[in-house]
Amino acid sequence: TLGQTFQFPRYVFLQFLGLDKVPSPQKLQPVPSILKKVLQDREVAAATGASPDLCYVRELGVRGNVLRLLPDQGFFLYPKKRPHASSCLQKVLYFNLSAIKEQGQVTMARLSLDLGPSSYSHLGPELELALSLVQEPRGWGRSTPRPGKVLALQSVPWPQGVLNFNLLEVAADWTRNPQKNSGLFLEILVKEDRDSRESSQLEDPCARLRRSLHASLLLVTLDPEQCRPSWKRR
Amino acid sequence: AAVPAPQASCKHLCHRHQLFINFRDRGWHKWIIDPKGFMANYCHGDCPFSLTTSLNSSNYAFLQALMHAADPDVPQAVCIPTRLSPISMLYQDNDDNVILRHYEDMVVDECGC
Repeated sequence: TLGQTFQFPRYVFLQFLGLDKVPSPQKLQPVPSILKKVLQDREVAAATGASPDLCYVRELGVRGNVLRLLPDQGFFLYPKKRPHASSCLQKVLYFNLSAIKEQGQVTMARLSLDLGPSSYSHLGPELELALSLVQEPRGWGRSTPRPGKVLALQSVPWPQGVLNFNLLEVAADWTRNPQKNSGLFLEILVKEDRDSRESSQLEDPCARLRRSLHASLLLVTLDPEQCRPSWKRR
Repeated sequence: AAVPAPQASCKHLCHRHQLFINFRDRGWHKWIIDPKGFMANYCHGDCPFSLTTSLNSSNYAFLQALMHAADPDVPQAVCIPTRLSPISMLYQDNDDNVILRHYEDMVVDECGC
């Protein structure tokens, strides 16, 4: 009844939430457990009358009042010819940080790579994950075999399960300079192991890895307008 | 000057009223993941001079009620939130980002004059 007689100034509420327009998701994204936990802790605090510091995320041990989980919007690369025999998977990871208005206030950025359950157990022991920062993309496209210039960030031997990477410096730089955000280059290398390949004829393990791989970026930001020092607010 | 005590029944006195904001009613449940709504409440009611001392009133409300009683051109003291609490909201934006943000002063806990 209210809606029929009164047009709510929707943009006011959207602006309040930090949005430009009404989101129209096809489906709601899964909520990671850490966000659920923070939310539950806050609800418990509210119910008990406690007044926690809203600008500190106790569960993560960092300052901040906005938590975002950004899905990976990148794509796999399928080079016609493997650049080197050991390359199993290549993917560009891309996270759109344009929605972040709190310039220069990133307090935590954690990249999570979920490789799926026991993805590599039959691949053999010689396995390595390499994560690089794309500095100069060479015109991305599915036919592009490799990124242009990359800066190696980290390599992980024997990667399994969920891997977390601290990308605070990188994300803070992307937030300050959006043009620098050309994504990350992920490559999983596997040593050709004839025995293990022969024992896993049923399915290409690299294809299975491509299906199970899930990447996301958890970002915590601090809005200086809402998180002023207490003496300033007084 | 003598101040006449106005007649005010208890239910018209300043106090907190329940107000539930249901996001489904507004169609926002499609992108607000949690909560589904929240009890925001609101303050409403009279702040008569005779009761300003017992209605969680500020000193200023007491004086304004006093002045109103003496001079009706001075507006009555008003019933306002005196204690508010925050809520956290989990929602999804147009880039499919899942966002948890805390908003201060969203729930009226107490009212006063």
